[in-house]
Amino acid sequence: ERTIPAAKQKYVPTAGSYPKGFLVGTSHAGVKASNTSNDDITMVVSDRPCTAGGVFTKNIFKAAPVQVSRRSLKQMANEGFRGVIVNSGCANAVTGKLGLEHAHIMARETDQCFGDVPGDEVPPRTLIMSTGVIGQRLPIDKITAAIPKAHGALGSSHEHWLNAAKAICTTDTFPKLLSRTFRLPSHPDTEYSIAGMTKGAGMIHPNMA
Amino acid sequence: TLLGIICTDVKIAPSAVDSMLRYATNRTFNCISIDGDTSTNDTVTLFANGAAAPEGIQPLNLPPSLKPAPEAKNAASPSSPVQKDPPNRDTQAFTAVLSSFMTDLAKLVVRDGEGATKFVTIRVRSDISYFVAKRAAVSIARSALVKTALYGKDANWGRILCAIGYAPSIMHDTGLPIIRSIGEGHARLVEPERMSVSFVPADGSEELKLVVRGEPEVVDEGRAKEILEMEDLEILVRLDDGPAPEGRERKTQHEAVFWTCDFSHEYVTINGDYRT
Repeated sequence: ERTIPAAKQKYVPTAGSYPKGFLVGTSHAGVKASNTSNDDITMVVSDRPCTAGGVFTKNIFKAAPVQVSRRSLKQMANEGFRGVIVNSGCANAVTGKLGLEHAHIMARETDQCFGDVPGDEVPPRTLIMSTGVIGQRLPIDKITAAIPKAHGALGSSHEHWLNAAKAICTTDTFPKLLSRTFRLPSHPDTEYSIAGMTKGAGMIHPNMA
Repeated sequence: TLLGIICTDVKIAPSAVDSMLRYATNRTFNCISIDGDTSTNDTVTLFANGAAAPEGIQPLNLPPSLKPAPEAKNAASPSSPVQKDPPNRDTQAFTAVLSSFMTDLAKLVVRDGEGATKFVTIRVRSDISYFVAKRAAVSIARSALVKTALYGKDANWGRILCAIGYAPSIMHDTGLPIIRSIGEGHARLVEPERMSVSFVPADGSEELKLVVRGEPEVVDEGRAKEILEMEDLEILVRLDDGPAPEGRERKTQHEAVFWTCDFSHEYVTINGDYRT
């Protein structure tokens, strides 16, 4: 278990207000051989189809999950998505055609958890993210075995969200999770929520669009 | 690599979600730098399921007459995600929430920079454009020598000016609309003798002026050290690059804010042995 440095603990929330209808779960695949116990698969899903948008690196060597997710968003015109599946430990970048296939398999495997499996002619309803070492192939069998376990662990508590924020980390020293409530001017009686997690500690100079 | 996953129970039209996310990204995640390397995998996604929205309510949308701004124009005029009329009140309110939320998330990433001991805000003011100010800020944030000086608590303002001086777009990107609009005679936008640099302490105390209009101040090294001992620091740069006569107060100022960290031995240790 990673320990959070004392100086960083003030940035880790102890409670949160999370958006309705979203569930998160994690599991252990051991993507990086040296990781023997920490969860490294994260699933974030909506209990109903939802609108999705994405911004992606402008680096010309776009990793396989970036390419597949961009294409899915375009083909589905930003609607009908269920969520995202993330692995840490391997970036699935500069991995050629097999890398693209692996990214696609991750998305399809997650789609299957919801029973409604679209045919190959329909884009996946799950976006994909990978982070970690560049230029190595994903251990796809370990990942596909861990995806149903992440689905089985889905929940909406603060602990679920915090565990998810931990599982996407690589060299990060603390999980980055925030949540907030807000209202909109045309119907001020309704309370909305927004929650987000992020990771990143090195190779950080984003230029996304 | 930067990854971000944002979920909300607001209802957003599929045609509007990318524009909202892009707009917020330009002033948040696209304004951070830890080591100057852009990853192959950087991705931020926004999911909106409408689960909290009252029945029958219309999804947040951009008015149909409006198209998302092209990227170059967005950079030049970042105060609005669209070109013409303002979007409706709910869209505007949500975009503000999203931008503020993503700013806080982006700052957390910088606070966790590999080996970082400092959180540095770089604020650059230009009379000409946000674009010019941002390029100067980026150049400072990417400078390894500025970042090692910050780690060493050395008030080395010369390195800050040096980094601004080679920011390529300031000197050479004259083909961009924002530069062309001020005329050929102003292709060189930044005059060293007009520039000022200060450290702004995180505790709200008075700024420490290092250079004023190109002339070095007599720096109180003890005070500089005190400021650099703090975890949070702001570097304030006034380019003073407008056509107005020297000394006159500018009516409009464009401000770019960039967040970065220092550069330590630990960064090398982590990244000298990453694959294994």
